[in-house]
Amino acid sequence: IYRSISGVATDKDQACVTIMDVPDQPGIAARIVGGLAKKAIVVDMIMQAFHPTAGLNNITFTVASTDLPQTIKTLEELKTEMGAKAVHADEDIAKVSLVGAGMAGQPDVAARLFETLGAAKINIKMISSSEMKITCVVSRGQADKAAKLIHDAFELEKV
Amino acid sequence: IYRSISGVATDKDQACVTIMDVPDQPGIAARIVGGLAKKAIVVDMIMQAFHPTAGLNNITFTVASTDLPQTIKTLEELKTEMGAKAVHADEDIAKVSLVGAGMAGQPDVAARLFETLGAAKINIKMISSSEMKITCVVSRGQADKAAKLIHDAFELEKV
Ligand SMILES: C[C@@H](O)[C@H](N)C(=O)O
Ligand SMILES: C[C@@H](O)[C@H](N)C(=O)O
Repeated sequence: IYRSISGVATDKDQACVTIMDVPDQPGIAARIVGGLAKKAIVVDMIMQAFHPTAGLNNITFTVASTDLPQTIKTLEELKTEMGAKAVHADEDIAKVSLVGAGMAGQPDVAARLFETLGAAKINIKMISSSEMKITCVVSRGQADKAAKLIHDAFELEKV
Repeated sequence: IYRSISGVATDKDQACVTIMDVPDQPGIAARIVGGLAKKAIVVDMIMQAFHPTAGLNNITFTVASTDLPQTIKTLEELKTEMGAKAVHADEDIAKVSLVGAGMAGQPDVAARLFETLGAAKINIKMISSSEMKITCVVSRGQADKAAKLIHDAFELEKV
């Protein structure tokens, strides 16, 4: 059933940041990510999903933990320039990702992944998925346990 | 510079849904995605990024446009069961994705992608990225224009 899944990968060296209530207008995402690119900050797991207020948005992403201070500083400057509300950071994160070539069109895969963590009372802080990868962000202290449970649930080797 | 980028892909056959203000507790993501999996609804682009209120979260994802009515019905039932606030849907979407094996560690790639759309005044409704793919969701009517601009900016062939 799960032959298309190749493994589980863990990354415990990142932190997560969100710039809150940015204007939802063309060019804003470019200014934010461009401002970080100028500082050679590598941005991963960019997420802009939903904001209940029309005209506003939140942009979330992860960076290497060592880049967090510079990231926050840069985002605070951008916040002031564009009139965003706040910059929020969470250092207590780890990415635990299920990786596979053929997960598209298999609704049970994501369900089983989330059930595996839910049954163990591991809270999922963030989620990002594509056809090739489903990433759950959990508290860093739970990453190894989460990876082991997923490995067992899907009968995998760790990548 | 951009040899690791293989192309731009467009998907105009999806709709986007968000279940708002779900309890941020273990097992909740499993119940939501599991409930849809039971109806054989294929869920793509799952995103759970940020919620300003501790203890709550939003989960957003895309489905085939033809699955939208069943998705909304299922989510409304789950909303009632778990005490979530609302189900929000947006049918006016298209995914425009930059695909490439080696985009990780290249901060300029995402910046250039967003600048290309921003300069054309194309609003980016949602963003999801991994090392292999950066997906921008735009209004469906702008998808072809967005893909062409990205194709030109990165000197690509469409996948
Ligand atoms: C909101 C939802 O993702 C919840 N945190 C869970 O772990 O299932
Ligand atoms: C919020 C931000 O993504 C904005 N919508 C943009 O297009 O740049």
